[in-house]
Amino acid sequence: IPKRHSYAKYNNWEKIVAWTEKMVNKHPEMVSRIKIGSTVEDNPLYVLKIGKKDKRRKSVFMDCGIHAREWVSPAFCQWFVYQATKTYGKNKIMTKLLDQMNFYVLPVFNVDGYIWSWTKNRMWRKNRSKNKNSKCIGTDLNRNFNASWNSFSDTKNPCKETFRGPAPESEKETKAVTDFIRSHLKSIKVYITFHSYSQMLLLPYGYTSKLPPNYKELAKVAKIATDVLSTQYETRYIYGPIESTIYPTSGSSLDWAYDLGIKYAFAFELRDKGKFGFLLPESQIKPTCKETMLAVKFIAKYVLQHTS
Amino acid sequence: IAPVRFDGEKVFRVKPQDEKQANIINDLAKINELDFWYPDAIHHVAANMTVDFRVSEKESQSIQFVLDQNKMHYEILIHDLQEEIEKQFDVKED
Repeated sequence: IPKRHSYAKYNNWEKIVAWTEKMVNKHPEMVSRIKIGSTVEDNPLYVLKIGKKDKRRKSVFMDCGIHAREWVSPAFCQWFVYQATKTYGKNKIMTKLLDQMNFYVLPVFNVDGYIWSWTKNRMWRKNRSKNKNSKCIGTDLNRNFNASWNSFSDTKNPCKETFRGPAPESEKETKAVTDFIRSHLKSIKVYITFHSYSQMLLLPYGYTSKLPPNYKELAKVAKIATDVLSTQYETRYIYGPIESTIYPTSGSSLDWAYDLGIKYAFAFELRDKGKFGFLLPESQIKPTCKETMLAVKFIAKYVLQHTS
Repeated sequence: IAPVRFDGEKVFRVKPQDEKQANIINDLAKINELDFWYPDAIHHVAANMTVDFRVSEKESQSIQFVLDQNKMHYEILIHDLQEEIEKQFDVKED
C-alpha cells in the first residue's frame, strides 16, 4: 500500500496532490482547489482556497516551497490547511478568521524543483527551466519577480543559484502566481511567503535600504508575532527588513507583493539556525508548524481588525 | 540520471572577522564548488556574518587547510551530508 500522507513527515509531490484532493472531498464547504497555472515541466500549480464560499471578503495569500530544498516550508502549508479545517468551530480565533477571511494557500510554488529535490538532487534550489545559451538549468523564482529585478549584476549568471531569469516573470510559475494575486488584489490584504532556514520574520524591502512607509506598524506586528511564536517552545526569531537583516536582494516576491499594494507582507525563514539547515529532521516538523501557526494566526487577526 | 549522492560532503560554518577574511571565502569560492546555504550566494558574503556552505569531501580538506592557515573561526555543521539526508526521515510511518 503506497505510504500515506502524513503531517508529521515530508511528503513527495504525488502525496501532496492526493492530499489536496482529499482535503477538497473531506471539506467541500470550506476547501476548494484552484489550478492557477502549470510549471515549466507541465506540473499543475494548485492553490487551496480555505474559507466560506459566500461574498467577497478580506483574504490572506500564503505560498510555500519557492525554493525546492526548503522542505519544511511546504510541510507548514499542509499543516496550516489541516489545522484550519480541523479547528474551525472549535478554536475561537481560527473560527473568527475563517468566518471573516479567506486563505489562499499555495502548498508548493516550485513544483518541478521540489520533485527534482526528491528524485535527483536533495540540494536543488531553483526551478527546472532550461536557459538559452547555457548548459545550466533553473531560475531562482525568488529573484524573478518584477521588483528591482535587475538591480544586482550578480543574479544574471544562469549557472548561479540566484539566477534571476531572462526577464521579470519569465518563469511560468512566477507568472501564474503574479497573475493570480493581481486578479485577487482587491481582497488580498496579507502576503506571507515561507522559506527556511534561519528563524527570521522578514519585512520589505530587500532591494533598498529605504524603509516602507508603514514600517513601524509592520515591525510592531512582527515583534508581537515572533513573541507569540516563542511562547510555544521558546524558539527565538529575529525580525526586520530583508536588506539590513540578511542582505540586499532583488526580484523577491515579498518586495513585489508589497509594491503591488499589499501593505502587510512578510517572509518567514523557518527552523532551524543551521544545525541541520535544510535537512531539518521530520521530528521537528510538528513543533515548527505549531509555533508558526501562532504567529500566522496573530498576523491574520491583526490585519482583520486593522483594515477596512 | 541516477540521484545525486552526497557521501562525505560537509557543511562548514565560517565567521569572517573582517574584510580580508571575507575575501578569503570569495577566493575559495572561485577555485572550489561551494554551495552557499546561508547567505544564498557568494556575493552576499561580508565581514561579521555567519556563512554556511556545502563542499565535497575531496575539496573539504584543502578548504580546512586554508581556514586554519588564516586562523579563521569555523565549525563543521554537517560531517557527512548523505548520512544527514537519510537521518532527516526520523518519524516512523503512521
